[in-house]
Amino acid sequence: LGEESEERDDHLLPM
Amino acid sequence: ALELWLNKATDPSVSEQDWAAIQNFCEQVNTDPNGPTHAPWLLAHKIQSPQEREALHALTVLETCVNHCGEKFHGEVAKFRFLNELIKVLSPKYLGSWTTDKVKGRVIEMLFSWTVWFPEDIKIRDAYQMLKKQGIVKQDPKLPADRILPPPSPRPRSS
Repeated sequence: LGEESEERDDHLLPM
Repeated sequence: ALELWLNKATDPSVSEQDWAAIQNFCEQVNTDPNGPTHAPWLLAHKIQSPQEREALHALTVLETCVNHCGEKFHGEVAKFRFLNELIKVLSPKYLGSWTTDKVKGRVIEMLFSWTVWFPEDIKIRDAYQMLKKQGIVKQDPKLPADRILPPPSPRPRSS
C-alpha cells in the first residue's frame, strides 16, 4: 500500500 | 560520510574529476542503509549549484552511481520526484535561465542516454518526451561513440 500511494504521489513537474 | 565524499567529488576548485572520491561516494551509497534514497537528493542539490564546475562534477557522479550503485539507487533516480530536479535545471520556469549551456547540454545528454539504455524506465522516457514537447529539448543529442553501448549491468545486491 505504501508503494502504491507513493506511486500516486509521483508526478512530473507542472510546466 | 555521504556528504563528505560528495563534497570532495564535486569540489569546484578542482578541475579534474576526483575518481577516488566518486568511488568512495558510490561505496558509501551501497553501505549506508539510507544511501540509495538519500544520495540522489544530495546530488540534485549539487547539480543545481550556480557554480558550473560543481554542477558538472555532480553530473559525472550521478552518472557513475546510476551505472554502479545498484537497483535501489537506480529506482530512486527513475522516479519523477528526482527527474523533476533535473528538469528544473533545464526549464526557464525554474532554474533554466541561470543554468549554463554546458550544464544543460550534459543533463539533456544524460537523460537521453538513459532513455536509450533503460527503455523499461517509462518515467525517464515520459520526462524526456515532455521536455521535447515543451521545446526545451530541440533535438536528440548525438551520443559519443563510447556512450551508445549500455553501461555494465549493476552489481548484484549481495556484492
